[in-house]
Amino acid sequence: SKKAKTAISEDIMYNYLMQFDYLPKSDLETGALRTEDQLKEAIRSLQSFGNITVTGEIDSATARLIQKPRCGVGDRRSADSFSPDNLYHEIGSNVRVRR
Amino acid sequence: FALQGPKWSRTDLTWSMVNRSMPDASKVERMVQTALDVWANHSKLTFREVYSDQADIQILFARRAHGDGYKFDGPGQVLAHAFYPGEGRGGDAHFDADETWNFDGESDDSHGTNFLNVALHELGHSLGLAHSAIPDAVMFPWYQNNEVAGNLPDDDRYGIQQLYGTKEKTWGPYKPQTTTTTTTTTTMRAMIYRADKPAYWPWNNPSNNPNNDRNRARERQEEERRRQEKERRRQEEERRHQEEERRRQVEERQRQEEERWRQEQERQEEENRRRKIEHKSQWERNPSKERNRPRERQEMERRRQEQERQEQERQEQEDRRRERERDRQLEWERRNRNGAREPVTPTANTTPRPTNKPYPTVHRQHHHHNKPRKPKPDSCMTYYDAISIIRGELFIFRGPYLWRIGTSGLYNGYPTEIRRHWSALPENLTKVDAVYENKQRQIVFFIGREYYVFNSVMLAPGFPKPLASLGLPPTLTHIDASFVWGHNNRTYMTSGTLYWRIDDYTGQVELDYPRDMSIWSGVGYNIDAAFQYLDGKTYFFKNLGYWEFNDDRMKVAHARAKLSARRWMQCARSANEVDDEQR
Repeated sequence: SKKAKTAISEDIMYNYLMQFDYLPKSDLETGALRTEDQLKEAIRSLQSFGNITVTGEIDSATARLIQKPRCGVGDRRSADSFSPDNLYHEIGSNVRVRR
Repeated sequence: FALQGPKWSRTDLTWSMVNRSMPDASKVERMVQTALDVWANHSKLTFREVYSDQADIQILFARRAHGDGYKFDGPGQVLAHAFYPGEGRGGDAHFDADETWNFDGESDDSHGTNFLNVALHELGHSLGLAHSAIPDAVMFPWYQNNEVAGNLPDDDRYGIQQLYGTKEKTWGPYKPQTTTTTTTTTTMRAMIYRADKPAYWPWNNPSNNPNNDRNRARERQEEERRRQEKERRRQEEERRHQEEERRRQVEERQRQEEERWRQEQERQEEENRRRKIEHKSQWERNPSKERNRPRERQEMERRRQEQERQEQERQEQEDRRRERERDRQLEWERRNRNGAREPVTPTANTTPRPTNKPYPTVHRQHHHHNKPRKPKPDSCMTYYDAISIIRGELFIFRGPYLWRIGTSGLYNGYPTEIRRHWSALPENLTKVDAVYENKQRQIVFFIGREYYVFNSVMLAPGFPKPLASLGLPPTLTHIDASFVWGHNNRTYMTSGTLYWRIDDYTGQVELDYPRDMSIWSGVGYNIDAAFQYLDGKTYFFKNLGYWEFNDDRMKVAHARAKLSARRWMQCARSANEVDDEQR
């Protein structure tokens, strides 16, 4: 586990998590720092989605997973996903306004 | 399965391949068609290939940064991406050209990444499906080289059918009469293929499964259709060639005709000259007699004029012929150079008239001297081309006009022409795209492909400069907005779906840009303007509305755009207009 952790730096992990929507993409711009818990939670989500053992750690299976070839589209339905119309759909249609 | 917001409103979709000249283009086309057929066979969707940049789904092979803010990373890792349904690039699928692709549909990965599988996945995005966490699903994000064979795993099938419905059974001429038969058919179908059964289930064996026969028959039909289409195109091409040849022969015949006529003319001319000499010698022999014959002299004069006229006509015809010959030669050279085979439009038999009109002047100041001025826009009902704080005051730009708003509100006499403040801007200025005040307190204007830097109201030496000198792509036609972001005090520029950050020290675009505008969540694409107000917050503008941006949450502070006129132009509220808060 330690070996894998050194092979995959936290930087690479952060970038991967941001690139595929496990952490907000906007962190790329803001340079926002995430807490340890936020990082672990994001790794858990990734492991769950990737169908590997959920540990919240950058273990060897996680290291292998993030090196696998894949599609460039993010894995979660987030506000900053690919569709130009998405924002309007997400924001426009589900907002409930108190009278 | 997961669905991603929008879906296509139609079920008859078109697709087109952008890199039609790439070496394996025909294989790619076939694979894409196969992948689309898989989605079509399990839904109401139909797909038609067109050769147009207006097709719903554009298939593109590209390397690294390719203009959409999602750059590829060379061989390995990210193989492709696609956009969910929508206008513009919505539905498009992009593949990393740096990958080693296997276009032969072989399941062996040693020959490269199986393109068919990746295409099937990406086209799923193009149709509105998001990633699925089911490992066997086509929409699982990590590449897996599964056998496609025309079938879709249940997860993907449910997904596509939820979006576009199930395929209606199309009966041939012998539609069954009663429901009994239909029930039987349904039962038969249930017996034929059971996805939940293991591979040894007899009907799941490809050699036993009649569905596969049907698929093969369909493939054969499709193949036949393509062959016929190809044959039709070949015949069309042949016909064009024949037409071209026929036209060439007609022209050749005309040319020979003209040549014959010209020779005839020359012969007559020679004859006349001979007669003239003969006549002269007669006259010299007997001048008195000749002098007494004015009618004959007139006749000679008339003949001479006639000859001159004929000579002139002949010369003109010769000129026209040469002109046509030259045009034909140029056209032939053009076609050979482009390798195009389109029919050649016959050139007009006209010789360009000489003209004393000069070339269009490049001095834009002289273009629109007499152009009527644009009317001043309505302050309370207009969108903004640009907005910025300059020297602590708010400037709003629209068309060739600007408003100036200070601490005591809108200045009198505004809107006024922008050039009354910055006279070095082009005389024919119709609008500015973006404006901001940089850290050196210079005022920067973006107009089309150029930008102007002013020290107060004086144009800085060396300006205007092209946008490309900032490191922006040379193909960029304009900037939508430029602003300094309060969060990090960096300078940003936006255009369409992309944005860039400028390094204040080098004055150049930073690495890792452009990025997609979606990071500015809730703002959308193709904004009109943006700026940082005195309160330190950033505001984005589009049409008649604006959004305040929440830097901490990286999204708009209010989903619904507010009316710009009320806040920035201090326009009165109309009688039945209600504040969002009150609503």
